[in-house]
Amino acid sequence: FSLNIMVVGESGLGKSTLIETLFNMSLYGPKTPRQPGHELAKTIEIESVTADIEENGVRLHLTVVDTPGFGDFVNNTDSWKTIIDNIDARFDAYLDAENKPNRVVINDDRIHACIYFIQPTGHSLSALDITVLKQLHRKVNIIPVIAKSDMLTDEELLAFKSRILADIAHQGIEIFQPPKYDNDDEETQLENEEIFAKSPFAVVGSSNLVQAKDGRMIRGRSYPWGVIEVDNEEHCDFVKLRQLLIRTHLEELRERTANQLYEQYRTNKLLE
Amino acid sequence: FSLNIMVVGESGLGKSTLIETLFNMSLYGPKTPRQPGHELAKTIEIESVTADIEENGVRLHLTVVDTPGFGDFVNNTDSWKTIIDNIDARFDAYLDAENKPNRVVINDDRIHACIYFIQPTGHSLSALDITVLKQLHRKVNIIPVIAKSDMLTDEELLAFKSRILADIAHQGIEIFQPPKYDNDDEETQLENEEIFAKSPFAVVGSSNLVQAKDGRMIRGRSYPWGVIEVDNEEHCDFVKLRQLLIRTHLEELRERTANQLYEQYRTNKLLE
Ligand SMILES: Nc1nc2c(ncn2[C@@H]2O[C@H](COP(=O)(O)OP(=O)(O)O)[C@@H](O)[C@H]2O)c(=O)[nH]1
Ligand SMILES: Nc1nc2c(ncn2[C@@H]2O[C@H](COP(=O)(O)OP(=O)(O)O)[C@@H](O)[C@H]2O)c(=O)[nH]1
Repeated sequence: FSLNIMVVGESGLGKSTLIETLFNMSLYGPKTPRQPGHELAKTIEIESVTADIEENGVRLHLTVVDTPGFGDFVNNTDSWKTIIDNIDARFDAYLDAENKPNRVVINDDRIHACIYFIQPTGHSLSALDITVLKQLHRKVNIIPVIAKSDMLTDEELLAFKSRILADIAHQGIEIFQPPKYDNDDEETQLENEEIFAKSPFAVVGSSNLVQAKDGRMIRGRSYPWGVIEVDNEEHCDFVKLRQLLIRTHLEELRERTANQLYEQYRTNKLLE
Repeated sequence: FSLNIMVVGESGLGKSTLIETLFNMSLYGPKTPRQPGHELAKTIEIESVTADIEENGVRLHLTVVDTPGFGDFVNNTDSWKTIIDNIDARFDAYLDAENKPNRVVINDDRIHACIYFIQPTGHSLSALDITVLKQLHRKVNIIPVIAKSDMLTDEELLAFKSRILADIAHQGIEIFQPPKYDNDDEETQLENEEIFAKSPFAVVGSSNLVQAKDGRMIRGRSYPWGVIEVDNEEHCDFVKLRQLLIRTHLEELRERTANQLYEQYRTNKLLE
């Protein structure tokens, strides 16, 4: 069972922390902070980390693809090209493998989900967000998250989420939605609606254990004014995002990639 | 007594909130959130708001110059040109006024301080920060602030501040420093050191009153996990920044602009 997730967002939005919080997996070694003399990166890199994890008794071959440099330059025109090329290259690899005489085992390296990190400005999507999402949405399942959502009060968060969703609708951007199957039972439908009602997911990441007010050691962030708990659904949507990715919609993410996004790519490619 | 402050930073970093918190003055009317259909700005605007305020019995003719659009585009190359042009235009206006036969009253519209907002990424200065600060530092007193510093834990903040200062030193960027006068008494020197030890200032802004744990109504931000208080020096450096701007270094900001930055501009201009 392979699951390939790409993370896209500007530096400092907590991407590596979130991946660590979600999967207990380090995107890079202990992060050496950039030395002042060190040259800032000039191009976007594509880096990936793979690990076998077990979730609810299901063994998952998980790959996380990181895109350091995205959005970090003075000029971010074309910042999505490297990302699109990588997604396409994976489709091409699958296409080749599919066409081989012996295709008993095909490695599925296609990207099944792209977690897109939105700056918690409180305003709405940025020019870069809109430009990039329009490039990505026909190629990969987009799951938008509001990064470092501890920046926003509950009130600000509600307003922010609705403005983001309005932008997404207005710009015709397709984000990953719960599929509606006629044979879904009431309970599944309700669970789906509950999860997706939270989109875009307001996340907070932390792999550190801190002491909560009641003395428990919890994953969270400790401030002079209070302790925020990652796994507390009153504090952020982390739990919902994790459920979506590894429990409730794991199959759907893989299937939509295989049956819809990949097929679309293949058809376009063969018709050229 | 005129004080002209420019604010520079990407959208959503809390600039208008901070100005309101510092001076009780609105940078714009009640902010109409951008409608989804509304075109994103294509160029940087320069907007200014003026008010007469009283501070410690001193009447201040305060102008705040905002730079909406800065850093908000996909391509931010030259994003500083509009800003530099505005600073230069003000120097030119002063130069003309100085050269007039009748110069009994010269309006001082020169920018006395530029509050530069740094994204609270936790990493260090961005490529844009470095590029822009290098353009600005010889023309205006730079006061760097870490925007929305409630994003960072005390530990992260200390590390972030030292990396920023290391970047600033390494890049040869001049930020506004306390002047050392031989005739300064011990107490003034100590007060100066205390204030500047906090640079870059970690700010949190709020003009809303919320209820603190002990029941007091305070300016701050209320989260499910705690209430952050703007005027509490354990929570952020807002108080220090305000003291610097309107009490301890008001004169120095105006004098350095007049005697050093403006004179340098004038000399360069006349030698061309
Ligand atoms: N306030 C806040 N800070 C966070 C959160 N997640 C990570 N950080 C901090 O943000 C900084 C950058 O995080 P990092 O994961 O390296 O970001 P990346 O550059 O996107 O990979 C670090 O100081 C983290 O501790 C979060 O949810 N909220
Ligand atoms: N977490 C946090 N949010 C803030 C702070 N100051 C302002 N905000 C919020 O950030 C959002 C944008 O603030 P605004 O002042 O309009 O930013 P501007 O675009 O830079 O002028 C609003 O939702 C503010 O309530 C702060 O110090 N900390």
